[in-house]
Amino acid sequence: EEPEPDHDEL
Amino acid sequence: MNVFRLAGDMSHLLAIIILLLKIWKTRSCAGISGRSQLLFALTYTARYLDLVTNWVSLYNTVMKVFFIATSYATIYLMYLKFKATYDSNHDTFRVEFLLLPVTILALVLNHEFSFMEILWTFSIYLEAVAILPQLFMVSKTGEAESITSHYLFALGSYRLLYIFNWIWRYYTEEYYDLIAIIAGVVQTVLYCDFFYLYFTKVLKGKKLQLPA
Repeated sequence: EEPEPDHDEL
Repeated sequence: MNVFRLAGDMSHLLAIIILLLKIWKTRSCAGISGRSQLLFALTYTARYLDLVTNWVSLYNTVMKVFFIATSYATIYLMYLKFKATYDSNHDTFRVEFLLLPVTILALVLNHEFSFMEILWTFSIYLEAVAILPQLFMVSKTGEAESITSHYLFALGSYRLLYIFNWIWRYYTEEYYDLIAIIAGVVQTVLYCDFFYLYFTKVLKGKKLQLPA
């Protein structure tokens, strides 16, 4: 199961 | 934040500064693809709309604002201020061949079918291929100024450093984002040919010139 994306990266 | 991520961001920052300085100091945008720059502006606009909905950190916000602002500044310099120096005859890559598949892919392969998430996914896929008009322009003219080569090298290194960041995060946080990783690998692979020429020619003081 892939972790929830956080989109904290640029 | 880890050292690879920070180095990647700094490399990205450096690329943009090199590009703006080149245009400003030489009063010319010769050799730069306006189409790639338009795609980058679209990329950052789509990705960083979350500036208004999602607070991460001061660093994150400052960088996002910088990337959006400089991408539009570049477009202003290319299409208005120094328009006369823009080499549009050689900047002929058909961007619809990128935009159409990227849009479809973002609608089909995403983490969640929501407006913001699709915009984010679209931006990730688009960024991966946004440099193609620029690389096409270099191959069409057969050469690039050294300063343009340094710009491309810094820009290409940024996603390569992010790959190390993703490997690091996988081992230390068990975190991974397949969409970002696969697109990032594609993005980096597109630069491989250029990296080879950069190391074998530009760093030895020669101009980047493609074999006829």
